[in-house]
Formats: sequence, C-alpha cells, structure tokens
Amino acid sequence: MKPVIVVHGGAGSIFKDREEGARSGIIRAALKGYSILKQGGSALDAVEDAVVSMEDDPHFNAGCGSVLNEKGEVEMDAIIMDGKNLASGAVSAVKCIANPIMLARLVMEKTEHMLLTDHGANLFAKAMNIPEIPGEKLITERSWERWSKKLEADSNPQEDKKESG
Amino acid sequence: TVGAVAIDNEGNVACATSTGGLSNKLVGRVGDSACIGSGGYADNHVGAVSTTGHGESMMKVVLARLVLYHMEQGMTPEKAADTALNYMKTRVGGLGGVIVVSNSGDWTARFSTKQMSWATVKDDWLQYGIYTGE
Repeated sequence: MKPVIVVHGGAGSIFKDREEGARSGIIRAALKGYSILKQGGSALDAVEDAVVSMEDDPHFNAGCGSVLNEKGEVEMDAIIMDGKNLASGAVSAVKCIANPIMLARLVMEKTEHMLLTDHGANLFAKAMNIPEIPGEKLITERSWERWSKKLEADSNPQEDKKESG
Repeated sequence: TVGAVAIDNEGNVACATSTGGLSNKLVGRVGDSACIGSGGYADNHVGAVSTTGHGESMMKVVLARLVLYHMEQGMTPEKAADTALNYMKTRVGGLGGVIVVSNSGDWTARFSTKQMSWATVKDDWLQYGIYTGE
C-alpha cells in the first residue's frame, strides 16, 4: 500500500492576513506526517505528528492559538483513532497543556476509557508526566483580540451563532 | 480546528482531530472534536475521516461516521463527503468540512464553508488549497 496523508487546518473564514501562515502550516504538517509514513511509520504516528505540528502553530485554532471561552480561557478537545482495532482516545475541556492530541493518544493507550474531561483529563496529564504550561502561553494576540471583539458584540447574541470551530 | 487522516504501507488507517472550539463558548462546552464518530472515525474496513466546522451540527449527524457509512454503501470518498455535508446543511443548517482517506488510498478534502485549508501528500506529490476548486 502506498502511504497517503491528508491534513486540514479548519473550515470557515480564513482572513487574507492569515492565509499565507495557514498555507505554510498545513504544508509543513502534511510533509511531517508523510515523512513518517515514508520511513515505514504507522498511520497513527503520522496523524499525531501532523496534528502536533498544527497545535504548535499559532495560525490554527488548536493548542497555541486556540480561541478563548467566555471567561477568556483556553479549553481544548481532541480525539485520535486507530483503524486497525477501533481503539480511540479523547480529551475535552482540557487546559494548560501544549498538545491535547498527545494526551488523547495516552488515554487510548494507557487507560481502558475513551474520553477524559476537564479536571480529570488534567490529572491524568499530570500522572503521565505531561508538563503543565501557563494558560497564557496558548493565547495569541489574535485570539485575544477576537475574544475582546466578541465581548463588545454581546448585545447581539445571535450573531455568529453558526460559527465554525 | 485541525485534523489529519492517513494510511500507512501496511494498510492501516488513522485519524486525529484537535481544537480550541468556538470563540467565546460557554465554559464546559464540548464540541464534536472529542466525540467519536463526529470529530473523527477510522476503520480499516472502510477508511478514516477528520471533520471541522460547526460542532453542534456535526454531532447531530455524527458526520465522520456518516461519511464512512456512505462509502460502505459504495460511494467514492468525494461523493460520500459531499452527500454527508449536504445532509448536515439541509437537515440541521450546519456548515463544515471533512478530509477522507479510503482503505485503498483514495482521498478527498471537501467543505461547505467558504474556505478550508487542507494539504495532502501521495506518491511524493504535495497538493494543497484553501478555496473551493483549488
């Protein structure tokens, strides 16, 4: 079988000033995943590394660059799945870690569960020696500005009701 | 949201999806990305899918598994993706996008939003795009 990787950096509106960064970010992620596949690595390793690359890239809404919740905090969700045995792991509402997808993989490989959430996910991260980082390190100027503008628009709560994640 | 799907040289498929969610979401809101079948699904018998878009809509139609269901019925990845995205649009008014790889190595990147950034490598050939038709 010839290896193939496909990545996405999110659907919705990609503003012109972010377009070049998004383009180079998805290319970097795809090439990173493909190089693993070319060396005989697994599809699971390839998708994890590709997603880590985009989580670390502030142009995308995941990891560093995540949008903020109504309190101005980052809460992240992630899932990974292995088609060989239908194994899967996920985390939700997780805070203060750089790469939620790595934590999701640990849920899949180190527990009998499918999904850990919020405080429990963070406790599990600690138990797995995933370093905790200050939440501010995940917040970019762009996500902060976006959050502030949304607060101003609170007088019209129906606006952006169908915003993409 | 970001995501990836892949097939390796042993024919195993996998998917991964990660997100910060919706801007100014309620504290504790969880979208599709953490939910199996909605944010992603992978099965060597069919293929793998990762999704992006309006999370609540994707959860209502279990978008990733819906795409694979259509492929199980004989549709190509492209047709299955378009059919599932159209169902989500007409049934619950949601927009989004999917990336798909089949267990034979066919792939697609489709979206009903104005844009979705995507990239793929197959046979050492890199392709990428943001706009429809790119």
